[in-house]
Amino acid sequence: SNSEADEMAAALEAELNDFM
Amino acid sequence: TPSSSDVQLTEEAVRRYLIRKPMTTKDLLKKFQTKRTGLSSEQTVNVLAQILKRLNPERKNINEKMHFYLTE
Repeated sequence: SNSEADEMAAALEAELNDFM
Repeated sequence: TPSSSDVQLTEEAVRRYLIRKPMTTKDLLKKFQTKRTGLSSEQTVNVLAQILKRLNPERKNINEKMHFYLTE
C-alpha cells in the first residue's frame, strides 16, 4: 500500500540520518 | 513450484539505478518492492540503508525532495 511505502521510506531516511 | 524472486536488492543493482538518474528513497523502494524481492519490509529498509551507506551517493534536492545519485 502507499502508506506502507511511506513508512518504509521514513524508516530508511531515519536510518540514513545518523550517517548523513 | 517454489516462488522465485525476480528482483534482487544488491549494491550493484542500486548503483546502476543511481548512475542512471537521481532517485529519492521512495523511488528506490519502488524498484525493490517486497513482493518482487521476497524480502520483508524491515529487511528491505536495513539492506538498502547499508548499501546506501557503502555507496555514499551524492545528494541533491529536486522539487524540494532529496535525491541520491552517482557518477561513473
